[in-house]
Amino acid sequence: MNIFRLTADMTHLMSVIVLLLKIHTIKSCAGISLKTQELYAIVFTCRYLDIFTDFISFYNTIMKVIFLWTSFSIVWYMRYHKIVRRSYDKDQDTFRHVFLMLPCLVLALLINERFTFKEVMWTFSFYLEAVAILPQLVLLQRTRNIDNLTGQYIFLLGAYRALYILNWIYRYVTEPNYVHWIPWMSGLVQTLLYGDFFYYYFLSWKNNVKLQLPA
Amino acid sequence: GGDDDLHDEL
Repeated sequence: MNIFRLTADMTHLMSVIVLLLKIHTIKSCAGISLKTQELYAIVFTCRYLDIFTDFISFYNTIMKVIFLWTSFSIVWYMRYHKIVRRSYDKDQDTFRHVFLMLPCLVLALLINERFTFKEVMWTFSFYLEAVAILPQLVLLQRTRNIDNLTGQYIFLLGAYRALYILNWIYRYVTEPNYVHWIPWMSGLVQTLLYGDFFYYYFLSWKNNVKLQLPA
Repeated sequence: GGDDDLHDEL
């Protein structure tokens, strides 16, 4: 465990905390894409299939449980909580899951490190995570008005994968035979998708004005 | 590649 990896995981954890804070305290999920949240629940389910079979560390297991538990609770809140669900912008959040999931599944079947069920699911989760933010970015573009917590949530979510890239570089340099193109490439794509958002986020932060995306 | 060093990441 290096400092980049730990910072990345903590950033990921913070993003989830910020979103849950919004849901719990303001009882609102305005501006949050349910499609993206459902995709994350699928991503973590497919990636952490080894949670009961392979013990890596206490830290690893706890974090997996947290990411699984929180991703499913967020989906539950947005769909079923009697107050929270009212703030969901259903008509604006129209992205179809299947357009992202199907190509990722085909790609995972074609390009993987080993052709086993667990490994293909694990690979699929990386491809899907890379693009899972797209419904959220589309929703942002449509609603334009982004509240502080939503802005911070998306920033932290994007920063987490960017920090993972530093972790991969560090591991490549310090560990022999550490070469993993699948997470590297999908992580890079994932980070690049945030490029536009990061640009406007920093601009609003620098000028100390409310975050707004151009039409 | 082996998966020991791979699956320790989240």
